[in-house]
Amino acid sequence: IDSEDDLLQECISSAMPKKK
Amino acid sequence: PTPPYLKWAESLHSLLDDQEGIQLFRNFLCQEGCADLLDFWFACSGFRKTSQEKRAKLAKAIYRKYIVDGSGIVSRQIKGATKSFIRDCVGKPHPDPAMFEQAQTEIQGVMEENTYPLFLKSDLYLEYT
Repeated sequence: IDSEDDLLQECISSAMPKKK
Repeated sequence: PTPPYLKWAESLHSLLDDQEGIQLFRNFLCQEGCADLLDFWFACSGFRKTSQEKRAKLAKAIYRKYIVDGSGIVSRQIKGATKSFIRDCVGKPHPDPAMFEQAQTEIQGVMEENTYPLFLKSDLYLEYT
């Protein structure tokens, strides 16, 4: 379950805009 | 140049295009107990870009976290037909990268009509500006 949470967090972060 | 916080008031997309805007909006949603709406929206965007080998596992993770429990804020705002469609896709070995698109549109609608206008009137935003 932990790795599923990590995968989800990684996915959410990947969709956020990068620092300008 | 226009300060970022004025840009945030132009549209939800302007807000979600700025790291600091996202942070402040998320703080507001946390206060309101609905930060999952924003996390789900980003999860759907990230899902489209995820490599095929991770996609099946990620689809299950998103489904379990936000949709399967009908009492959660995200699940309550998504139409029954959309949830059935997602449930069918989740079981497949190679889920469609666009499988969460309809659900994302529905959640975006909730934010545009509800939480985003409330955010712009909130103490949190007004104090920031």
